[in-house]
Amino acid sequence: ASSAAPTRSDRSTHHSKSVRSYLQNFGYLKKGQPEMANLLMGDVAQSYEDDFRIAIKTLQEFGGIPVTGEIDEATKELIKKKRCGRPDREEGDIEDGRRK
Amino acid sequence: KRFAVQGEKWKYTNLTWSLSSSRRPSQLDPHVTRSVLARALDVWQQASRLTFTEVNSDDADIVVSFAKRYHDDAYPFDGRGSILAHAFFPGSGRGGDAHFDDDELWLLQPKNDDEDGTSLFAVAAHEFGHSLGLSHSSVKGALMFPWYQGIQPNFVLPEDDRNGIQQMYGSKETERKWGKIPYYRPIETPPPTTTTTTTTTTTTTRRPYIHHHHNTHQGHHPNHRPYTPYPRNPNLYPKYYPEKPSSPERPTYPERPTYPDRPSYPDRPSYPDRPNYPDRTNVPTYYPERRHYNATEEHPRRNHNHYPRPTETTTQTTTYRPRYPHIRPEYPTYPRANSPSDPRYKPHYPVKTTAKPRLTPTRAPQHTTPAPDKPDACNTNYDAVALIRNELFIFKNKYHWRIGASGHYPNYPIEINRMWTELPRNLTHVDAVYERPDRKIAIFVGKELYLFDSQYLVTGYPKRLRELGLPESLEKLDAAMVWGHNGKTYFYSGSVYWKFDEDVGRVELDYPRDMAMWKGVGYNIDSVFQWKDGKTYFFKGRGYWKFNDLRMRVEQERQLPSAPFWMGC
Repeated sequence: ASSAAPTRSDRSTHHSKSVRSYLQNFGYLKKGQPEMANLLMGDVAQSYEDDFRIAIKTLQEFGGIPVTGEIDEATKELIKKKRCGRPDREEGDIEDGRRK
Repeated sequence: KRFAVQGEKWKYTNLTWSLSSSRRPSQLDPHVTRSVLARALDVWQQASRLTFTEVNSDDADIVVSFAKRYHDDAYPFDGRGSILAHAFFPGSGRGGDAHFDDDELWLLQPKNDDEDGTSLFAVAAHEFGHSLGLSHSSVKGALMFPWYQGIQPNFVLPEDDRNGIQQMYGSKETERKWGKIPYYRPIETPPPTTTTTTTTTTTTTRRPYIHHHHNTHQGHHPNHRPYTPYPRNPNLYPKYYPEKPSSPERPTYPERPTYPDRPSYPDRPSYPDRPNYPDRTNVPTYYPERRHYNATEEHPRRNHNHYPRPTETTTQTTTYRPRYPHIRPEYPTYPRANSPSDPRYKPHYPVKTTAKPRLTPTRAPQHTTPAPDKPDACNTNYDAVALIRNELFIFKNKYHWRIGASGHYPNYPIEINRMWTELPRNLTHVDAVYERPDRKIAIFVGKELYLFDSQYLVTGYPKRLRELGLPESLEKLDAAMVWGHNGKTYFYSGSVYWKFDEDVGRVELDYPRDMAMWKGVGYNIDSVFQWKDGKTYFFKGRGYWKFNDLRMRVEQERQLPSAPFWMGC
């Protein structure tokens, strides 16, 4: 029965996954990070967790909402807002990692 | 917190724009849409030295179009809500274009914002900021703030955006003070006499540059006319319309040269008659006559030494049989017609020369008149070009040429599936070929990838393109190569390209990307490969570009013809 109903951690994982794709689409997080599900794999998870948190902070700062590093209500509202499809951060436009 | 300049900018300030004829809004009146777009462009025109002229062509600098979901660029739309539109930074081809999500509920007249719907004017003004080279700004209230903020009735371009655009293109005040800056694209009025101007005339007919001075912003100027875009009434503005040039007579070309008659060949040498075969009557048989044994007789096969050894003296009457039946007796040898001693000797294999290998391929064998369906080496584009085992392979239709260290191989082009026999028998062409880092040869045909280990198809192939992480809708690749600059593999198709991870066997996640990254090569290339000189060469049509890997652009804008350099024509 427990597997049938999403548990709290499942819901947060699912929620994080949509936030992660939002952060990747708009240039806050590099695509191709390790899957969220195996976060418990030692320091890779830790560094990923840091990147994720930094990306959320960057989004909150760019969007002009309180910077908490958490997916709080204001962040959820910002993510739901209508917006331009271009990324906010253009690193993705650089081939082989060179910055312009 | 301030505006951000992406880096690309237009080289001139008199830009053209158009509403795409093939991708119009499905729910809006095109005429009213165009007037809203013109007003959105006017926001930037008022604040800078830029001018915008609407033309009726998809070749404009800024082409506006409306599309749904995936529309063959790297930014698919998502239906109503969230993503509204996107635009490309200045550049050729798709550069500067703006795409709007046709699923959105667009409002043409600004209303107060608590209703459903999105103001087209507000979003268009923002997207045109990208078209001019501005990135997103984190200043709340700025036009280039990424999230939709609605629009105020008496909209004035915020200061942050004004600073950004004037940093890139200068302001109107400077123009008034210093006059026009060379960034203005000259209006070309060709002299009517010389034929070479015919091409420039063509240019002129394509883009008559009319310097409009829009005064639609307020709309209440006493002699304001309603906005009537191109074409205008020529009687009203005679001095803006140059006369249409009369097209010059076609030049007469000289007669084609007549070819000399074919040389008459000497008669064929007469060969001696064929030798008749030796008679076979006294050839020893390999097996004894079959003997039938009745019940009382002992069958030799039942006891193992029923074959007497040759050294044993036997009194049997069976004839002698050698132990190694597969050695044949000597037959008479025929006179070899082409042994070196024979004056008619002609070697039938290419004679290895010791000449030093040359970097540029030698001339294709001219004396071979191509078979009717064989491509003409000196007058064709190429389907694929690849360096395999340090030899250049050029593919066209179902044939390919091969150029080694000592130049063209004779008797080429030959059919591709004569070398790679496990390609489809009814092969008509290949789309892309490259040699992988593990020296296997990848050949793309339509939606399939054939992987060969030299001539042999690797098990598990062919594979579908979608197994490599490419979209299901992708019909074919244009080109594939391992880019020497970073050792990564790239696939190209249409206006986008992918980076392929050879270890994982799939394309990387943040692809496809726009071809504009490879400055100067345009879209829909034919092929690309890395030559021995370490340079990257892009092929399109009958020409090629040499690409500068460090500067990420072609070394010269104009293509060089392929046939003279690669085929030695």
